Amino acid sequence: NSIIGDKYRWPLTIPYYLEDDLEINAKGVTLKAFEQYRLKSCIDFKPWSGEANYISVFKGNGCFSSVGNRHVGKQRLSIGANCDRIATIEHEFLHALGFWHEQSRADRDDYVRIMWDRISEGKEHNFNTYDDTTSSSLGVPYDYGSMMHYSKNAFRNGTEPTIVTKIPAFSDVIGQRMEFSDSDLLKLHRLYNCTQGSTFLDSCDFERENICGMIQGQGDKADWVRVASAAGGPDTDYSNLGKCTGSGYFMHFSTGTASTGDTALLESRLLYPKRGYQCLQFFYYNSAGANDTLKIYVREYDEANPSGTLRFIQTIDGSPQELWQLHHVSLDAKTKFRVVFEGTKVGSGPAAGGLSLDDINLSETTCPEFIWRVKNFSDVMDNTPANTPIYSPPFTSKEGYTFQMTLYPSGREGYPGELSAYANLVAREGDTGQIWPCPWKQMTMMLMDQNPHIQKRMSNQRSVTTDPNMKASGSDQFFWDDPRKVGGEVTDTDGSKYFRGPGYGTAVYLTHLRAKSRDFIKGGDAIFLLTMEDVSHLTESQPLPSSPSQTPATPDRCLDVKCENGGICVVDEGGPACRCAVGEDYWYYGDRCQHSRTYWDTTVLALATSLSVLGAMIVITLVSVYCVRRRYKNRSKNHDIIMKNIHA
Amino acid sequence: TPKILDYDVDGGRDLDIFDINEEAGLDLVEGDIVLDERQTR
Repeated sequence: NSIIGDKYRWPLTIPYYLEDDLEINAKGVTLKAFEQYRLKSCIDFKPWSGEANYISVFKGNGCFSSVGNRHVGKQRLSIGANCDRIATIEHEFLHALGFWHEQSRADRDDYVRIMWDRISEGKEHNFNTYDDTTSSSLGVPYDYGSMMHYSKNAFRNGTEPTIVTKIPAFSDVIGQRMEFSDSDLLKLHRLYNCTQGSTFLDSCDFERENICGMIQGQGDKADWVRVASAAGGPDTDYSNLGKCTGSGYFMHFSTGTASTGDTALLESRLLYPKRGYQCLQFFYYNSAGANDTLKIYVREYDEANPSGTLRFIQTIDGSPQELWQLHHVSLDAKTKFRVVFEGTKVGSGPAAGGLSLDDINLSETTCPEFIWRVKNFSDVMDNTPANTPIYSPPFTSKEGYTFQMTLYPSGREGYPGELSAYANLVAREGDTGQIWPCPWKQMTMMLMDQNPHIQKRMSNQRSVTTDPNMKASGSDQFFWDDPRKVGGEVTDTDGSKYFRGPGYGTAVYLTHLRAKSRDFIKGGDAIFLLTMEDVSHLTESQPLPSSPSQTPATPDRCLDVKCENGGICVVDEGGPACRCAVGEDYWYYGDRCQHSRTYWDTTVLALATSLSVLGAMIVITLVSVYCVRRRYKNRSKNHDIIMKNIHA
Repeated sequence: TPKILDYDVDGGRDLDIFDINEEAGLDLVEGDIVLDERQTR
């Protein structure tokens, strides 16, 4: 739920500063969190270039933030040890954007029961709610799946949960730290009037007849057809896997019925890039002949070529398989463009079959580098003995380092019901050219939520970074040294040998319960997306605003303003203003923070004021009583005279 | 077998934000919210 008040809103592009004390992995993950905001909302981030208010991300003692834009100039947000998870960072930034926790909503008690007797003593205040004059749930129903919800055991004093959901099925749903839920995004969109993700371009699962505005290309001899199944395969689409009667469509180019040499062009609607680089992701089913091809082009438009120019990007290597295969293609369109899928029947092939496309997503992001698909993943989770690893193939990054992922499908010893995941460096006997210990490579292991729409995915990811100075515990050896030195030799399934270094990761990557939820497993398979990125540039300090045009107005306007007692000067509504220091039991105030006050002062003042008022009231009462008595005394004297006269 | 043992980044514990802050000795509003001067008053 959000804090009410426009003054708490940030501009749509938020200036940030990554402080030097942040861990390198935390810096890298923070940048990944920003990418999720850009993909899924209209919130963008830019390095601080002198704006009056900005978010300073630093390594504090824990993970914390303020709620909303406090207009304090440098607003601090801490990503401390163990906070370097993407969902944790997104959570803290949602606070900064103006959101409290989900269970502090005014209508909280309709949906969860707080077990007050199970809460640690003194922690009850964490379960306060805000009424609807202070907070707004923005017309969005209570969301058990919010990444802003406490987990069921928050602040407990024993072993029993402190939060019991009124719908029991949500008991283990609350407290997810994977990704934004649909409702989180809806609220973010409503609070900031978002209409579109800033890096999102297009998504299509072909469920609607308009096929998302895609068109059949001109000059080809065959067409892509929207179908629910195709002769020769596939039997179902990938979005729904045929689970719903009357739905589940994909695009198919039938090479079985086409003539040799025929091409079919499927072109996306017009797209307008902002960043100049894109990632095209799609599922591809190849039941065509071995030589038939699928090629990706972009058709780019500019003033010189108003009809567009076709530019070849790459041929898809997807040999015929009875499987929907995931593909990524990196694009670099800088002007208005369309994505073009070109199917070609090259030679004679099977009488039935063809090329099929489904769940296309296009965004202005970088593509994941490597895909590891684990077939029959439910069975693997259920039947692999505890503490038994499986390994991804070794993947080699652009910089020439090879790594792989170790997965314990039934968890490491002592972690039943968990997926445990570790990243390992790998080296082969004759490898040369690498620097050891491996310097600053960030490895990310993402279990992909295979929802057809990229903005609705709640993938689970963890990143680790190779610190070349890190020593192994209880050893003089460097942890990320050459695997030939610190690792062990292993034999691959094809008989080749290589060296695998120690693993670095977590025993609690994801619970089985969550892994079986959403679309983490689809068609029986799980897909891990793996990347290794160089993050050595993050060891440098983020540049401070320097040029005169970038220099913030704050220092100039604050030049002649001296805030006392540790106060800082910021520009507020065009003028300098002191923000005064505040402690646990005291605070400073005044134009220059020149006055101080403590809670004791306040108490004494309140007491003195009360006693003064009481004293004044007593005096007034006594005076009043005295006056009344005197008046009645006089009156009674007068009555006596009258009485005497009457009797007389 | 690697000569160096595998390493758990979080000590093998599934620490939520509130657990991390509690271990750090923090007692923030709702576990991870910092109030400013105005709110504190």
